Amino acid sequence: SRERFLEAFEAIRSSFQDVFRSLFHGGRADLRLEEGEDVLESGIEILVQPPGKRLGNVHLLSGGEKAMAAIALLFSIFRWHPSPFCLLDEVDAALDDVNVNRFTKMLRDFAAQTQFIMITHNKRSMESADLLYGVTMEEPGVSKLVSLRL
Amino acid sequence: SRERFLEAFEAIRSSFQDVFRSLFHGGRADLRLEEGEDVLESGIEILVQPPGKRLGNVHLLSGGEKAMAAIALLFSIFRWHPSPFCLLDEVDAALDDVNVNRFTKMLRDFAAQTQFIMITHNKRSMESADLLYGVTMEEPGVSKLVSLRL
Amino acid sequence: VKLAKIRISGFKSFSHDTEVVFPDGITAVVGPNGCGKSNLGDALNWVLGEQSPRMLRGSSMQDVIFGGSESRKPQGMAEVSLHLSGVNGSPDGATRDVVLTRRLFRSGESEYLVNGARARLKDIQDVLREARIGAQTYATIEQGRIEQILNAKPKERRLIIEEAA
Amino acid sequence: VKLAKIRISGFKSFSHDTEVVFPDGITAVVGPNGCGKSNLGDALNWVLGEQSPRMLRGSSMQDVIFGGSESRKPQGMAEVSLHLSGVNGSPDGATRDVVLTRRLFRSGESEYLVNGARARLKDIQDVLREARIGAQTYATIEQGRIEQILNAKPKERRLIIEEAA
Ligand SMILES: Nc1ncnc2c1ncn2[C@@H]1O[C@H](COP(=O)(O)OP(=O)(O)OP(=O)(O)O)[C@@H](O)[C@H]1O
Ligand SMILES: Nc1ncnc2c1ncn2[C@@H]1O[C@H](COP(=O)(O)OP(=O)(O)OP(=O)(O)O)[C@@H](O)[C@H]1O
Ligand SMILES: [Mg+2]
Ligand SMILES: [Mg+2]
Repeated sequence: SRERFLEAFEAIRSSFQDVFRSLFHGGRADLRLEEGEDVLESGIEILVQPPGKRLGNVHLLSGGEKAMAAIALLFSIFRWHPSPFCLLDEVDAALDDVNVNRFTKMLRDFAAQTQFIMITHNKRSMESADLLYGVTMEEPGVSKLVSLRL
Repeated sequence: SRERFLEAFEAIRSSFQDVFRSLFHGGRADLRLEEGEDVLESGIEILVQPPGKRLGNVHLLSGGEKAMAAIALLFSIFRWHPSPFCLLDEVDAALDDVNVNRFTKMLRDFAAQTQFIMITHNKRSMESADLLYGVTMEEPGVSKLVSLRL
Repeated sequence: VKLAKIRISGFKSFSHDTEVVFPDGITAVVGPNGCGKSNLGDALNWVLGEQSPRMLRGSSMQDVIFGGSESRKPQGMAEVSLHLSGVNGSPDGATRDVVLTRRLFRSGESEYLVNGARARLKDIQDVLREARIGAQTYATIEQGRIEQILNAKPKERRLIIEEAA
Repeated sequence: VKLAKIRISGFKSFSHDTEVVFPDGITAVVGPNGCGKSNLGDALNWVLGEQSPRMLRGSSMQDVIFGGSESRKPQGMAEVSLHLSGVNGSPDGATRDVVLTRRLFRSGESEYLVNGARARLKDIQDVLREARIGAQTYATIEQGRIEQILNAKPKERRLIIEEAA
């Protein structure tokens, strides 16, 4: 219904503004309903402005900036509607070291309410985990799980 | 014309078989013309078999395996038709450490005939370069190039 | 609700019976390219009820059944069980443990089970809705798809918010 | 043919006149997320004659002109020059240096120059064909697109081989 959607939209929008500013250490972001359409039909525009840059459409961002903005939106949705668990498959692949640290720090905050399973090749991300599993193919073509010491 | 295409196809196909085996340290790969169509119209199938695994379509590969297979195809085309220069933008993002080493070793071989510009966040890839440029935004929103010491 | 563990057998490259226990907090999964990490994610997506082979990186659903290796023959069945604890189901508010199971045979026949008893896909979806876990709640972000949330068209983004409403 | 250097001014985030000299072998370009590395790649693609704004991650071609920052106003023109050495052009087989330049003004007007003299896009394409450099020869692999070579449909892959024939 209309009220439920607007309530969710406003809550996620305000979370997105906070989470974006915290992940990017400044700047601002916003979610806007497309002009002129009925609220129950209109799409959602994403506007972002990393610190020191112009406000623009999310498509102008770099690869790493886009991944961080997408993580910010994902976490904003979780603020409103937490998922008991979440699997993240190499979401840190495009991130530089500074952004990996910001991402894992925020992941730690959200891990109080959500169990995260993070597939990664990045050593800094591995170090931020509570438990580490390794998958090997000692026997070619067959996956085996081993528990690794952190 | 038909002869030129077949000559290029056969040469690239045989290069792909070699380059794939060398990047994956075994296994095999092949390029096949789609069945039943006229040679001048038919598409090209890519079949791959990483060491220890079944032969299959390239879509069954993992993220990192796909990137390595794509690099193998790119280099096979260069064997037949070298490009004077080539820009590679974070092609190593999905690769684990072992594959980064294999990729940079092969890049060194091809660098004899092609100038490579490699954009990367991976320290091992940086170490394999002859020259290192850094791009900074000391002034927010404005890119500046600096030459870094290797 | 908590994810207690997942058991996988005959699913993609996991030919042996494999059990993955999940603690609270953050679990990292690491390993070389092609070793089976994303297959683990596919197993989770599959037992949550995913119906599209393409979302599991295959062309037909049978592609999820272990297809053999250099030294092993293909298997006839894939099975994944998801062990959830603290699911709120009964009217008295008490929580309980629930095991969701999905099977697929080479013949194409598929089975769903709740706590070991045969059930329909709809029953699994009811348990998941109750536990506020579902396909659309972004419980899994597949490899290379983090930017999908941003790249989706404005109308598709609306669905994401609606699902969360 | 060798790529000697590229000069960029007013193109995307490169508001100042920037010159990048390329040695033989491998040049690595590094820096934080969003600093302008891929913009450098876009500059190369653009001067090679790229006509689609989408391939340059924009919606209109004017998106390539420096659009301002917190402390600078937008500029009115983008210009990129590519310095090539060892280009084989004349019948006597001698090689020479060639400078290819592309400009775009806010008005939408664009200019191409070969060695400083006004030329058409077709003249630039002729020089590149002669030097065996071209859009289709995979001279640039954009970020996130290495797998495109594999993901392309069979008929599109054919074009790749044909171009190299
Ligand atoms: N039904 C199946 N039976 C056996 N093996 C399979 C099956 N389906 C996929 N595989 C194998 O699983 C491998 C891919 O595994 P996966 O995508 O999980 O790797 P990954 O660990 O995520 O690697 P990366 O780090 O490169 O992303 C492929 O090499 C493929 O051969
Ligand atoms: N016309 C323009 N004027 C000014 N700045 C621009 C323009 N077009 C793009 N930008 C800026 O360039 C930045 C993106 O740069 P680029 O994509 O090159 O980053 P990158 O170094 O490749 O980062 P990553 O490591 O994340 O891939 C964006 O933040 C965007 O604001
Ligand atoms: Mg993977
Ligand atoms: Mg980039």
